[in-house]
Parts: sequence; structure tokens; C-alpha cells
Amino acid sequence: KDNQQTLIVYFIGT
Amino acid sequence: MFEARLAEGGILKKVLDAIKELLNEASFDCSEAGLQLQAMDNSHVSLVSLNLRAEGFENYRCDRNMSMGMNLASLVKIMKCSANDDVLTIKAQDNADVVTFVFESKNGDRVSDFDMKLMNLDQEHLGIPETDYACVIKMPSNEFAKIVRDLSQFGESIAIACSKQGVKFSSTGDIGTGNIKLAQNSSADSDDKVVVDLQEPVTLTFASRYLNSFAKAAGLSEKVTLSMSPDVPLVVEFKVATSDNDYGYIRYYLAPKIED
Repeated sequence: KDNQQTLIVYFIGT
Repeated sequence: MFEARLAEGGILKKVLDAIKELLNEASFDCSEAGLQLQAMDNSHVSLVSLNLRAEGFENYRCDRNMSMGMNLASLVKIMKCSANDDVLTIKAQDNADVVTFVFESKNGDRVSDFDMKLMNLDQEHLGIPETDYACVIKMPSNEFAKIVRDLSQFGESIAIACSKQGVKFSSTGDIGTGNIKLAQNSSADSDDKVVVDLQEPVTLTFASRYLNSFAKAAGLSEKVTLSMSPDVPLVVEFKVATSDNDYGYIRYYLAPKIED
């Protein structure tokens, strides 16, 4: 399984 | 209405080269301040943030904020119809469903214009928190591009380790391992110098594929800045600049891979 994070984890939707 | 005149139309071609691998479509947000674009790639792993300042344009007028959704493959087709040294004017009426690109040859004896249909795109803007990065690396952009290209032959991931000694890029895969170490060199005025501003050592791992896409922006600027902190996305920034004009910047954010 690829252990790639997504950006959503870090940045907040506005 | 919106109207922006760019003395060096080739700049937009280079900007497109720098984002078209990552994005199929994107909204250009026009305001008094300039043209901005923020978009994530389909898999939400990377984000492109482009800022072209109003001051960078020969003429710039934006009566009201508007968002122009564009298919980037279509925009590439239109930009192919221009010469690099053409003067480019981008214009759109308020609430229009098309944007017009006008190319004028340097000596003024050829003018062409192309209308492109605009798209309604769902805007998904992200708030990017202010971050003090633990290490900031400034290096020649073509060196960055070569390192990323070379190491991509080894593995799908590239580890970037920044310490007092300098920066080490590493990749491991089926054929073996590659390591490229860059020492800080402070030789004044040297174009190929690598400068590291370090608060604490950081090692993060990233997908080679995305780093390679970011490296397509190397044509925009001789320098690239990499900013890293533990467990947060990498920022790769290229200035959009020529010797006599500062147009703004393109920044890429890339989520790190997590250790097993």
C-alpha cells in the first residue's frame, strides 16, 4: 500500500 | 472588464509548461492585485499556487474580481499559436463565457486573436497555514531538475535530508540506490551556489513523479527554494522573473510520504 499522504490532511478547505 | 498585457508572452507558455502535467483545468482568479491560480492535482497530493502580480504586466485592468476556469490543454493549443517574443493581451468582459488572447509580433506587423471558451469549475481553495520552516534550501533550478531526473531512475520516492553538512537527495529501488550530496557553498555571487538556512535537521520523503513535474518550472527561474519542516508538506518555489521584471512566483506544495 502506498504510504502517500494527501494535502487535505494539512490544509484547511476555505 | 479584465485586460492584461504581458510584454513577454513567452512567460505564460513557460508557466503553462510548469503546471500542465499536474493540472487538467484550473481557475485563474483575477483581481486588482493580479492573476492567481490555486489548484490541487487530481489525487490531492500536490498543490500549485501561482501568483502573477499586476505590476508585472505592461498594462493591467480588472474592474471586478472574476474567476476564469480554463482547460489547460486548450490553453496550450492557443499558446502554441504564438511566438515566444509576442506581446500577449488577455481580455474578458465581465461575466463572459469566453476569454480572448491577442498576440502581437514584436514589430507589430502581425496580430492574431483567439477566443477560448471558459469553464465553470468548482473552486476548492485551501487555506495554507503560515509556517516557519525548519530548513530552507536555495539552489540552482537546473541542478534541482537534474537531481530529481537522475534519482527518479532508481525509485518512486526521493528522500531529502537537510542538515548542517548540506543537503542529501536519495532514492532506492530495484536497480540499487542513488545518493546526491550537495555541500553548502558560500562563494559570493556564484550562480551555482547552494545555501541552507537551518533551524533543525529534517528528512522527508516525496514521490519522485511530483518532484519531476515541479522541475518543469526550472525554465522560469535560475533559482529554486525548497522549504521543509518535519511532517508538513514541502514547498518548492520558483520566482517568475526575467532580468528586468519580477512577475511573481509559482509555488508547489507536496505532501510527504509517511514512514512505515
